[in-house]
Amino acid sequence: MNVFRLVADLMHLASILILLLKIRKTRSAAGISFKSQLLYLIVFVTRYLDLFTHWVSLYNTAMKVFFIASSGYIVYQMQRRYRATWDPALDTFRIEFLLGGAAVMSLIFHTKFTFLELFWTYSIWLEAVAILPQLFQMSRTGEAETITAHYLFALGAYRGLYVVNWIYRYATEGYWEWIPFLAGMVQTVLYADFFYVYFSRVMRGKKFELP
Amino acid sequence: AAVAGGKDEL
Repeated sequence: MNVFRLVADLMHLASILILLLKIRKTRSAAGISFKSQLLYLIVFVTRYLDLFTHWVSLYNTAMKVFFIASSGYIVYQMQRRYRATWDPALDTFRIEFLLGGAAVMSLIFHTKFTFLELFWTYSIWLEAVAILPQLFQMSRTGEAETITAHYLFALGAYRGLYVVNWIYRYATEGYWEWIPFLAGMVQTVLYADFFYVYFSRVMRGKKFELP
Repeated sequence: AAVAGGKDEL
């Protein structure tokens, strides 16, 4: 564990708490892409299949359980209690391409052809693009609530900091995995436009609006 | 520890 990964994990934790807060406080999931939330649930379930086979630490297990449980809770609540508060007509990104593309990528690029390793790799590739339905929806509507922008910033910063963590780990431990590094870079690049608007507008107290 | 079984990250 190093400071980059710790802060990254805490940002990830914060992002989910901010999202839960937004839904509870506004009693609405408006502006949130259900498809992105569904993809994150798939990401965490497929990545943490080793939850029962491989013990790392209490921290590691608790975070895995939280990420699976919270993403499942959000997907469930968006379908149930908050079903009427968001508009599926705005959430039109074709996630079949993301699900299929991540499957192809994990079949071509992986380190071992085993059940756990393939699903882990699948989750890494899928996470890189899971935010696309959300960004696509925001590009259609041209705006986002401030609390939603904070949620997305924390979520994007988490993976960006993981990239820094991997560079740091390579320098200090010789630990290197190129698949998550590449996927983390792709994800961070996808966030570039969002980060630009976030820093230039939301951080200065203005509303998140696309030019 | 580069493959499943040795992963310590989230």
